[in-house]
Amino acid sequence: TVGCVVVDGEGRCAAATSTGGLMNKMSGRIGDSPLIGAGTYACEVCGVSCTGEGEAIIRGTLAREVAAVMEYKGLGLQDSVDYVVKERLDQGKAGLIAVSRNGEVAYGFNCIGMFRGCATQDGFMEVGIWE
Amino acid sequence: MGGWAIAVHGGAGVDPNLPLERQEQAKVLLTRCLNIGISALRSSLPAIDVVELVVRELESDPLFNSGRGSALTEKGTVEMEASIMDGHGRRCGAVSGVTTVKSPVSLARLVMEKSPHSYLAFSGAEEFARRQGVEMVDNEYFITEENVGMLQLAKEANTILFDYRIPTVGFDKCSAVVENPLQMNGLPISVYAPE
Repeated sequence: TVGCVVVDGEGRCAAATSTGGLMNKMSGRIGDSPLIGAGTYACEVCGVSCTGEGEAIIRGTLAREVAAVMEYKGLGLQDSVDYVVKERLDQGKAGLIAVSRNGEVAYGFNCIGMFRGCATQDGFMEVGIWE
Repeated sequence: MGGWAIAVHGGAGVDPNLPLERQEQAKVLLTRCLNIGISALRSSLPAIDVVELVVRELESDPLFNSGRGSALTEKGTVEMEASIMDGHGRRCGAVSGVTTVKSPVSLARLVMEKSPHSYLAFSGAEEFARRQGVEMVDNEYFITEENVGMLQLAKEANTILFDYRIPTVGFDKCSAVVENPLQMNGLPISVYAPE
């Protein structure tokens, strides 16, 4: 699974996710990536893209949850990502990346490693795999 | 206004024994995609165009599980899915079960822009793609030698794997490859029984 989240210079957020799904999956199986609110979500507040165990991400409506926690609990982006990864996955293993309309970027995962990269307009740039 | 920001991912759940050169390849690809996004943002492209541009690039490279290099079904074929969402107006588009569309994320964008729906799947999505004139290729284009081997390993282990690169030599304790009974993502299938 691959994904990208962006907030542009006008503060508009967007998210996109694409995948081949699970190795040895049943034909016709649908995962979280195409499900808006589960694998992908964007609104005025943030943009989110998820990856990992699709069934756990779907049950946790993971991407929308980040936006909801920001809207209703008033948490910041990274705190919302940490909360959702910690509280919404049950036994599932997954990761996600997110941006906020304020130009912040965040990510979180509860499995072994996540291929990710992030950058902000003030020059910050990071590419990583492990914790 | 806090300025622009961008993040990309290539999948979670990485084989702890992933060889260093594969780790480097992944970092080079992630860096290349970040730079494509950064130069688009510096040219004031809107966020929705930038996410599509970057995911298309990721789909075209066989390194990660999407587009070319996608995971294989139990039949050894590729069935891809993608979605895209514009926070400005909360517009969205998604596709599932596409087998011959070269860029699933761009088809999802067309569902958002050119159809009355937000999600098309399988033969309906392929029909829409033909009508929109998007680039279509044989299913073989998406299949790599490595993934044919990975599918074989998964079948031998009677398991279903998410973005997991299991080591080619032996299965260590961390691998997602497990013995019977059938497991999904390294967990007993019963965990998903409610599904």
